[in-house]
Amino acid sequence: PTPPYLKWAESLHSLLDDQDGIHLFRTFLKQEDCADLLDFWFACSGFRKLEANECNEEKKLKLAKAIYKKYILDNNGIVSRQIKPATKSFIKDCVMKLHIDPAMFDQAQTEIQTMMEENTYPVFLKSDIYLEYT
Amino acid sequence: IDSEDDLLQECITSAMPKKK
Repeated sequence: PTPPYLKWAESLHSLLDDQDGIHLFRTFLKQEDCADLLDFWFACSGFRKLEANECNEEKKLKLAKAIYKKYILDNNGIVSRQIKPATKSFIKDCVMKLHIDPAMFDQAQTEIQTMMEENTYPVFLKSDIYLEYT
Repeated sequence: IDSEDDLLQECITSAMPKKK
């Protein structure tokens, strides 16, 4: 069978579908000071999943606010800098108007994912940390 | 503040794949 670390090189999704892959990628991102990109990506997925399990509205609102505050509000943050202004305004509007939708972070997540696919992921595959692991 | 961080961490963990 194909070893997991070779699968990680197939696509970002294969990497993010494996616990060890996530761990190694996060260690790499931490070195580059951009682990928030990955945390935000998972936070968006987790937020969307909440809708499926009959979770209370208060928790959803609290979580949406927490994600907004930690990753988007500060324009100098690594995540915030990679998200388009229109996308940020959309999320801000949702939070301010208490219009909490399971898909409210989808566009922002896509933008961060594209950035990782084009930038941090290929760099990771060439990094010492990955090569040493393999 | 702590509970907000906990909530966020719980959300991040919930989205990660489980050990195979």
